[in-house]
Amino acid sequence: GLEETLCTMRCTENLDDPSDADVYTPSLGYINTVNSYNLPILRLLHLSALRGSIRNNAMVLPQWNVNANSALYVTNGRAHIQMVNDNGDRVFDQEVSNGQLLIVPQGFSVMKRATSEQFQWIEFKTNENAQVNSLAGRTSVMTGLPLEVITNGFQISPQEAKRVKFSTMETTLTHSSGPMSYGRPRV
Amino acid sequence: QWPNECQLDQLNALEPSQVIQSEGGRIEVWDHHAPQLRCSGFAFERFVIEPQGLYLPTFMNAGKLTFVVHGTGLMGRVVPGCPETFIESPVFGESQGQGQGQGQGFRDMHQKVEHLRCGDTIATPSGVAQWFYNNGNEPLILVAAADLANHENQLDRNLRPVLIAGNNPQGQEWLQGRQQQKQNNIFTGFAPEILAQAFKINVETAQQLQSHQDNRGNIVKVKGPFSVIRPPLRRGQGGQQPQEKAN
Repeated sequence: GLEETLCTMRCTENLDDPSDADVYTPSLGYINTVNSYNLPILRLLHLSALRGSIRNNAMVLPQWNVNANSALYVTNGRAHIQMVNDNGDRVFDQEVSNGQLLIVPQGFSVMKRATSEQFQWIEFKTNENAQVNSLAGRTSVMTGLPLEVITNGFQISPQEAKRVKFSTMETTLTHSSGPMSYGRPRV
Repeated sequence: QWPNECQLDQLNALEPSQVIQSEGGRIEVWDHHAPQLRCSGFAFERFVIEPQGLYLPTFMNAGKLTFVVHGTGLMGRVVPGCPETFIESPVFGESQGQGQGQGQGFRDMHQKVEHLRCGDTIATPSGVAQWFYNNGNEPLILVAAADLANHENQLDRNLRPVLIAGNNPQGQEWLQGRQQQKQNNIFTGFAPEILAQAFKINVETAQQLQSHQDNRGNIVKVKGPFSVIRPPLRRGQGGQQPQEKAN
């Protein structure tokens, strides 16, 4: 009867509670996600969401949406965002701020770096189990590739290839400092 | 789909419309705007990888099935979230006692590498980077059908390969507006300083990742041994003897 119907489905999840964080680094911030595993109704909507809150000079390592497009809406602070499309062109290279909306299509790689005391955003994704793959970090595509593929692909020495593979131990958030050139889209 | 895209009054056999030549082989692409392909939602490619040719890691915006038509080879994928389970163990054991961090003191660790032979059919979800290497003496020929009409493709009905390494000097002719435009790898678009910070490497190495001066294409020729970590072949698989003594 009523117990197993749409009427009783839970349809709310709070993403502003750091104690539920999926990614957490005290000095850098946290990331919280809601998908069909922790909010089953999303299976019907084919949607999921991600909530990010990072501190100044924290960087979200370059990553891409594997199976979703996403709409990124800034709720607080500012960040420098670079985005590269499937052709390898830099298609976005600006500072975003509170109230702005940015669409991130599937497969486009994005780097975000907080440039204010705190940068917070909500990201809506068009897949109930949205996945990301990262370009750098411990769980990145580069760590998953054999050294031979990296040395031959990029024509770098085995030592350099090892540094590319293993220097960054973080998976999602890392510390970033110093000036960054931006505002010059490379097309 | 546009209306009437499947109003097919006459069909014909299709040939590739673009051939992308590279140092270590070629990629032949069928024009997926052809009515039959547009109606079916398929995009179709053929890869001809010469011996010692390495098809560099690439991921797609759609799931695909790849069939090994001829030859033998190795295939690797990087599935997000999966661990590096192929590890050069003996060296790994020694280094641990010295309290060194992960990644130091052993030769390599990476995700699964599989042997390929004729008849193998490989399923690759969208967004999963994949590479092939021809370790045989004959061309490794693969054909791949990507399903652009599938929910996994969240973009338009165009095949959009993203290059992790290498580049495509000829560009993606099958994409309107991208003719005559060279396709670069994913690192090219980021500022080198950002790559250097993300990878914790120097800017020169970061610039090397961008392959600016590299015109070898997306299938390169490996010079010297290609010694990725892989299990021995099953006895009798492709008539080849196991490369290591099975324990």
